[in-house]
Amino acid sequence: IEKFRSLSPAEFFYRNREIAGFSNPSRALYQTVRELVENSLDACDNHGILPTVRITVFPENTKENHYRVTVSDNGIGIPPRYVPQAFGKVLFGSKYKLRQTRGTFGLGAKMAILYGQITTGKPVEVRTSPKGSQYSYFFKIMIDIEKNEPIVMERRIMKRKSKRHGTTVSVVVEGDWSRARSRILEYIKRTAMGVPYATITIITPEKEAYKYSRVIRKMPPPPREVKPHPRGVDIEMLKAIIASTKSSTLKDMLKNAFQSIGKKSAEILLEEAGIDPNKDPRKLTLDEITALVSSMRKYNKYRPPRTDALSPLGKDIIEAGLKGVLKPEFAYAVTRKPSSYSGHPFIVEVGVAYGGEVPLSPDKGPILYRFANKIPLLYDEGSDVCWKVVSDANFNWRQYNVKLPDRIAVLVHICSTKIPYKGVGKESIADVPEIEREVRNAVKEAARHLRLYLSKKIRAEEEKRK
Amino acid sequence: IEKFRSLSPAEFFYRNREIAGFSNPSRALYQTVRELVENSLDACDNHGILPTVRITVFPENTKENHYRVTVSDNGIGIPPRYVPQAFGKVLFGSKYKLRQTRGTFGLGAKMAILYGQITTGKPVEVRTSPKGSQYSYFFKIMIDIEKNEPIVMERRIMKRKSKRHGTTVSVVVEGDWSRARSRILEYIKRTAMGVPYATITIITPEKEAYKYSRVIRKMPPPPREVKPHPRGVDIEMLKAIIASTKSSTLKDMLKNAFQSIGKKSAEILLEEAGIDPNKDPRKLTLDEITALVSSMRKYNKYRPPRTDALSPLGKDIIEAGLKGVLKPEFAYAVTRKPSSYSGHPFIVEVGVAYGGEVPLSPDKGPILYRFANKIPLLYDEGSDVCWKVVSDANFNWRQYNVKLPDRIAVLVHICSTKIPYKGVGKESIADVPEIEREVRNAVKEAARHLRLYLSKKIRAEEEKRK
Ligand SMILES: Nc1ncnc2c1ncn2[C@@H]1O[C@H](COP(=O)(O)OP(=O)(O)OP(=O)(O)O)[C@@H](O)[C@H]1O
Ligand SMILES: Nc1ncnc2c1ncn2[C@@H]1O[C@H](COP(=O)(O)OP(=O)(O)OP(=O)(O)O)[C@@H](O)[C@H]1O
Ligand SMILES: [Mg+2]
Ligand SMILES: [Mg+2]
Repeated sequence: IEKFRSLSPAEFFYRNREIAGFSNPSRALYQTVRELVENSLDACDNHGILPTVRITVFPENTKENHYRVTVSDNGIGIPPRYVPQAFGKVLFGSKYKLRQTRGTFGLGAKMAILYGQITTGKPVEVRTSPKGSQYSYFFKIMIDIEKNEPIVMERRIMKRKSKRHGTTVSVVVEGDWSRARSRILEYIKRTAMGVPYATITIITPEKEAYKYSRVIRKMPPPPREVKPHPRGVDIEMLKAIIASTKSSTLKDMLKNAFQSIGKKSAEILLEEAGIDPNKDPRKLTLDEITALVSSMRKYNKYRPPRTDALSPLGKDIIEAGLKGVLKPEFAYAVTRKPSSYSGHPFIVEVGVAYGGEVPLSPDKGPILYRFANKIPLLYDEGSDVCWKVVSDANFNWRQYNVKLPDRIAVLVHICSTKIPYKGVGKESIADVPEIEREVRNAVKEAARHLRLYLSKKIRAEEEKRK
Repeated sequence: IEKFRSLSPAEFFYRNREIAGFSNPSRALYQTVRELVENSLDACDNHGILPTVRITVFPENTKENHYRVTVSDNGIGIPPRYVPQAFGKVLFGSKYKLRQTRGTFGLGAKMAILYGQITTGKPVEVRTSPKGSQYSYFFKIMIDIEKNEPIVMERRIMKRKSKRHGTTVSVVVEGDWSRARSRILEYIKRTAMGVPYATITIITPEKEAYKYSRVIRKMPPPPREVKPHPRGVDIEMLKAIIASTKSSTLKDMLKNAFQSIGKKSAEILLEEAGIDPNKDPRKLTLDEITALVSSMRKYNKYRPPRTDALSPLGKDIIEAGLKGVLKPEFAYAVTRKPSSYSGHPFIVEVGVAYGGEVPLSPDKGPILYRFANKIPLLYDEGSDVCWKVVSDANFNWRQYNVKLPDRIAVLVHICSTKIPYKGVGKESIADVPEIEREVRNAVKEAARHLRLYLSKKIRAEEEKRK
């Protein structure tokens, strides 16, 4: 006979931690570093703070494959009443909003802490000095896996002597530094490429220090939270909006709850659904809700989604990043106009680098640097939409005077209020048709500039020979 | 300033449903069918019942892209007190045990129901007649997404006239039958290949019926639940065992809680960890627990994991399946000895079919049929460990007299107490080293038999010419 039970979210992700990227000691050490770094960068650049992030990976004297990973930042800090849950409750966070952030699941820090807890038994240590507060706080936290609640082992409050704000998170995990080292260092290097206004330092178990100092002091404006776009609506979303609305008429509710719905489009949508615009939203029947959802999804004359929710890298940053890292003879980047899928705005940016010191690409496609909401993606390239677009099997590079293998690299950055990751480990992006189309158009646009450059170069060399 | 909140598991998987395979109407319709079919097959063959499963996909008169998907089985049924949570609470189920089952996450049925709820607003209808009960039960259930609790809209109990037991689950979802059709029919066909003792019928919106009648009446023994293997232990697992143990000594606890630990190995492990075998487990310090976990994971003289937790297909079934579907001139299958990864037992089975009516393979590798715990996997082939092994880039087919493209197909079945899926949508398997090695050895073993056959065939043709 079958025995039934439920799992807490902590239990579920403990049992299935490989799905979140914690599959073996090398990959888990990488994931631990990146989850903490991504939290630190969000805490800075979502609040207009020039990020200064310091990462240390030190051997822990208890066992040869234990490492203490510590990440410090000068970010906004965390209000002390939320610290236990932020680090001790799976599916808890501040990034469940419609705004471009690196974080999205409310899971990352907890996975690193859980992995430390099950491999070394040690709690996470969190120090935070929230911006504007006179105090600093220190916590030692473990996760009660069965209940999915934090266990606060220790808590201290100290009066702060300086105005400096920020957070330090420290975990002890089992890892394989020799295998993980090159990926972790590559991740830090590419992160710095995408945030040239950040100063990032990493110190390794061998006591080597790699420092990427900021090269610009001007920061892009932080992304702003926006209302949902009607193209992405579903029945449950509309029911939830109805349940919490303060509007007394349906047309007011639509205008207030969604972006891109004005007086005129509200009337069109409601007429299409056959509902009185002045009706009390709470009096709608299920059939009316279903009809309204259907007309909202079908309507295609909306203003495109707002993009102050987004923060692209920009042409200059991408070209500077490619030039700094690869020293090519040619680099060119494009930032596409905003687009959207299922009501989520997104922007695709592509940079192409050629020649000079660019390493030789593989046969099957250019060297590919992928970024999603400024996060570098290093694993699962083969199942990513960007690889699908740029691989030689699918992109006619010869048409652009490029014969693979060649000294060619492509950088793709996709930013969105919701990146369609294929998994909670955030390593590859699904081939959503709208995104695939935009990536392809952006690569073509950049490749045309490369072709122009190459044909000029060929003519110049022919001139020279005469 | 940041606003913090938690998500219920239902809310999390609602927001991230594409990660569970519900990314677009075509894929979601496929996923809905398969989640329900997999539940029905588990309810039969885990209980020694010859499965009879009937699937209907009918247009729902409300809207042109709405379909009512109904799956009925003659399985064990569900105790009525568990029906609401089984279908209305995400992360709830009866398959959180160490035993080979198709189900594993406690999520599948709820995702289908959630998807129906957000696209059509309709509740799931569940009828169940538990084996041995005199009653039948009917439920209409929706999911309270915010609370992750079932909402029972309707409940009926009826006295049963017949002894027939089983369950019927019916949902109404938005779908794209024209796009999903070929995949769904292929999924049913391959499912039938893997369970030739099952009778499976599917009726399509066009009112076509496809029936796969059972060709054998002998069923493999149902997999049995087993205790964890010590190679997979971690600190939290050991703490949980200590917290619930009834043993008064540490060595007794180890022998009772784990498979493959006898008197002798318990003493060796405890000596290696420097702990008195007669110590009360509840008195262990964290350092002692960590040392014990370390010695349990390092020790390599355990008996291999028990395999009565597993239910392979077997050589005959695989060859019969390949012959029935492909009509090759040659078919050969191998079932490898059991192996394990991280303490989880697994068995790899491979079948190779060649020539005859086998379709021409692509250039880059043979036609590949993947199965995991008897589930056919149809998506994400490129990121699956089986493709990694058999693709032409990685497997030297020419060494076996096969020059791609050729009329060659490979079937791989991996069964385990835990399939290392890459995602909760269960479409591809991660390249765990132990599994990759076993798949490679199994393919080589089958390919050697193919080579023998091909060289005999070549010699016979040469004889003929003389
Ligand atoms: N260094 C930090 N500074 C400020 N806030 C932080 C920091 N690290 C974590 N937090 C807070 O803790 C919350 C939980 O972090 P966690 O990484 O678990 O989830 P997330 O970042 O929201 O989503 P994801 O799972 O995608 O990473 C964050 O949402 C953020 O509010
Ligand atoms: N047709 C059925 N007959 C008997 N029991 C069923 C049936 N369908 C569902 N169940 C019960 O409901 C539970 C929940 O099903 P659900 O598909 O959500 O999760 P699961 O099958 O356990 O795991 P997974 O998410 O991997 O499918 C199952 O564990 C099983 O006990
Ligand atoms: Mg995070
Ligand atoms: Mg299931």
